[in-house]
Amino acid sequence: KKKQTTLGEFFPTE
Amino acid sequence: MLEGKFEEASLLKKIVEAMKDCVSSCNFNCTENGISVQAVDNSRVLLISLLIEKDTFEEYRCDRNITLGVGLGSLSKIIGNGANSDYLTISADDDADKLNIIFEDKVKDKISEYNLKLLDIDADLLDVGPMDTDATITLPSADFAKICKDMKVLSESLQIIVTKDSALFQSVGDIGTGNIVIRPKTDIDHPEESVTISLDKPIDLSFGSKYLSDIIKATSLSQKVTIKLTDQSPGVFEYKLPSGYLRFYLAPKFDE
Repeated sequence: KKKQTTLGEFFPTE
Repeated sequence: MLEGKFEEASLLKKIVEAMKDCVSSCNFNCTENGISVQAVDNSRVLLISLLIEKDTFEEYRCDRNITLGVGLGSLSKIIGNGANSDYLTISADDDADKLNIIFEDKVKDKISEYNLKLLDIDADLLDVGPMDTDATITLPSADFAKICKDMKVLSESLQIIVTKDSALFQSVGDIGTGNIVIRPKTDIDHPEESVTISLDKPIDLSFGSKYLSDIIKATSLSQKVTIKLTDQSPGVFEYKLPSGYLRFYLAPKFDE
């Protein structure tokens, strides 16, 4: 089973 | 004052169709250089980055930077009323609360005009910046769409494994497994059929099939799609516009 990551884990909020 | 005239309504139709199932509304940021959008889906897994450069338009002017908050479902309904081959002009005054949309039939003497109410959208932006890329695959967009659809019948995840001379798309599910391998190919007579793979580092990444299904709605925008992959990072899926792009950033799935 794989866990879905979110973009916030990779990119900072501007 | 913003005014942009598309040679054919079909281009904006395709752009909106490619975006509207992923994000319901977004800000169109208009500057003298063109129109850009950044929008993230509700689950914050898929990001859309659109750039329609000034040169895409038959005519374009934007005197002052303006932000237009647009409901994509509503915009889709209105632009669906125009014929694909119509001229399509969008315009808005500074501080406008509506977007003016005009279709001009190229043969008949017929002009259709609509107004779309604008929305006030408060969205935080992600700083995607320039990313390092370990592997880049360019292939016919229709082939990529077929791979995503075919693999989705097996699993809710699609694994992409890139090595020096091939890209492997793999799905492992309850009913069975599937593998599709593509290799670089140069087709001189049909360059749009060519496949290129460039690699700095082997890649093994998994993505959610349902998000890939959203991405491939952009297939009609470009004959090719470029996939940029980096270890442990979101994948970038880019469809080129005549001048600009529609790009998707998709967060990967990791083993638990």
